[in-house]
Amino acid sequence: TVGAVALDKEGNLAAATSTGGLTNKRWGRVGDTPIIGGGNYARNGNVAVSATGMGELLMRCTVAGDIAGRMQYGNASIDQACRDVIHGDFLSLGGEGGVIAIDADGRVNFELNCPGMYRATVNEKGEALVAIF
Amino acid sequence: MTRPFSIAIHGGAGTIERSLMTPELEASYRKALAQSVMAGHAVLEQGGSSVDAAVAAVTVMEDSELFNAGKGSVLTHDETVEMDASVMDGRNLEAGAVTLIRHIKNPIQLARDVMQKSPHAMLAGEGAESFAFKECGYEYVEQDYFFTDRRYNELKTMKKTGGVALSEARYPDEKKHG
Repeated sequence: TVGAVALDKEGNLAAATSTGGLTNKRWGRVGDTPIIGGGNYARNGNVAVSATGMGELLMRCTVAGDIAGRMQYGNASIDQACRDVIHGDFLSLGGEGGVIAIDADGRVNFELNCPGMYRATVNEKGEALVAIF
Repeated sequence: MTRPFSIAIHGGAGTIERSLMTPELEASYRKALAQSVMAGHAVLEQGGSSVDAAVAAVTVMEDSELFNAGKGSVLTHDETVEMDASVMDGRNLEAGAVTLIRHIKNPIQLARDVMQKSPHAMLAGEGAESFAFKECGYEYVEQDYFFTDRRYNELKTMKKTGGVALSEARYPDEKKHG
């Protein structure tokens, strides 16, 4: 799965996620990627989220929507919301994966509960910051 | 004063075996990730929308066979690709999603078109592709375009074990989930 979250100069948030799904999947299996609130969510003044990981559990935990709700209604910071969701029910139910998120002020957060996530952002100088492990 | 803009991307998460990551392969991943995030950054820098920036970044990764999306997607039990994608615009809570896509080079662009050019939030399978070809002028792409030897070998391994989670770590991220 791949994804991106962005905040533009107008203050608009957006999220995009795309995937080939699960190797050896059958029966028209659909994961979290196209499920709004599962693997993808964006709301101005709140947060944009794109998820990757075990799709069925990301759906059952409505991971992207849960992060947004904790921030909107619980006043959680982006770091706190992402950490509590990825290391909360999602992990306790056996879910592995992570999210990228960006808030209304442009703060970026990467949260994962597994050994690695291919990820990148851009620093203030316009240089790419890339990490894997 | 310019308002802040920012972008972040991911190319999947899971068990990525550091010991199996050769310097050459790691360099390839880092280059592709940098290209992706800079493609989105360029859109934002020029005053483009966050939707277009996110779609531009994802398109770069869909076009790279390193990632499980677009070209290089994992294979189904029937040795086909079935891809999913979604876009959400925080400005107005509009959303577009597609699922079970088989013949569209960049599903993320179709998801954006579903959001912007249809009254619906999600289209699936043949209907989604019919919308793409007839309403949006997309090119039909043969399944061969998406296939890679790496994914075929992964599928053969998974068929032997009968599972769906990747379990043989011949590649650094064969346990990567989604």
